[in-house]
Amino acid sequence: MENYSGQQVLRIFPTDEDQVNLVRALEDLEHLQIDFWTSPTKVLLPIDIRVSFRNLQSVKVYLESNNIQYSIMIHDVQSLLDEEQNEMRRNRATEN
Amino acid sequence: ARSTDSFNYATYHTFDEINAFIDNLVNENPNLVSKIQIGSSYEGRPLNVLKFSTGPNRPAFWIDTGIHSREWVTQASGIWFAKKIATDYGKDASLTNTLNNIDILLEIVTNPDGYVYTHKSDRMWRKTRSPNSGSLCVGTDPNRNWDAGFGGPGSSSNPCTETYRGRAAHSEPEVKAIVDFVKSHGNIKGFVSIHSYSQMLLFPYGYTTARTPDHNELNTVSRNAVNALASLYGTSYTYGSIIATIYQASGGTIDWTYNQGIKYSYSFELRDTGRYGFALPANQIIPTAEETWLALTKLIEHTRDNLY
Repeated sequence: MENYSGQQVLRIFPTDEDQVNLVRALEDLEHLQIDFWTSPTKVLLPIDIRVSFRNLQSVKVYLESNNIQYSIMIHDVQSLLDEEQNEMRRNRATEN
Repeated sequence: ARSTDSFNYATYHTFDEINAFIDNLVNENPNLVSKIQIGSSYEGRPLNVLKFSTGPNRPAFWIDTGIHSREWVTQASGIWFAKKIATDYGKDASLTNTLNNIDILLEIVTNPDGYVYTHKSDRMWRKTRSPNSGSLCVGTDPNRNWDAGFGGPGSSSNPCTETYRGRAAHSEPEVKAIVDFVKSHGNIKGFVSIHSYSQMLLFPYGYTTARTPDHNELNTVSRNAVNALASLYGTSYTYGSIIATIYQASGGTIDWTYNQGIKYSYSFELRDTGRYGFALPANQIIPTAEETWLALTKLIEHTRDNLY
């Protein structure tokens, strides 16, 4: 299974159209391998992006240097997925 | 699980477990539920549709879940809907009235290859699993592969992106199977495609800013549906046309169905509360399904009462 350790999902809050466009520009930077969970659309609608551990710092610096507000929605994607797997195993064991 | 009564609706399930559930539901309700295989996925898995019907040659209401494979709460909700329909027929007056007049068609795993891949290799996989010639990147976004503004803005020509539209409209067998089925059926009056996780109820169009002739009616029905949804747990939904509510998206499912003459075409984005995204904990499956069912019921009833 693909391992998502250290990957985070950032929730971005653009406050004007310029900031929406700056976040949209991230889509074109393929080397950052950003997975847009919700895409940049319009001002005041949050944007969620999954970022690999390797590129986390670059992305955060990009956002902060452009005064774009964000919060960390998921601190470690893998830990959530581990919990999901554990729960499925527990349920199967209970059913058996 | 040996029966749909002992099936655990509050956990996520594999493709094989879902298929076993489907077979059990059909076996337990032979006079109401049947299984139709409308095609096969790229990797050869069956594209199964549950048909809830009490008579021949009826108009139908279509529901599909899981076209984006990582949106696990949608397949899980689809399972719950199936059991709910089978259980409530003959008990709930409105649903009984519905099934005495129209059929309900439900495709629970619309993208089976992707779904299996999310269980075995990559939980965050969204697309199909068909290869793309000339690229190492696999898969097409099946919600950009429909012949409705195909290739326009809001879809990508790059096979390595999540919104890759595919080489041609209906190139994905998972999409083509639905296209062929809808055309051959010829009497589908309502269509809902279910996604997650932005808490929205959407209607055409996504590929153009033009309003459909039915915009006002679809808007009113959507408002009633999201109000019904919110009545259970207070979950807040927005609603409107795709392009006005989220973004321009070309080649989308319900734009195609609307253009085929299915007036009541909608797309759901089921819940998250802004914390989990596609990794919605399993303890939220049933609440999500319950509240969505209230909205779905409104959409189905309106279609039933306004056949055209």
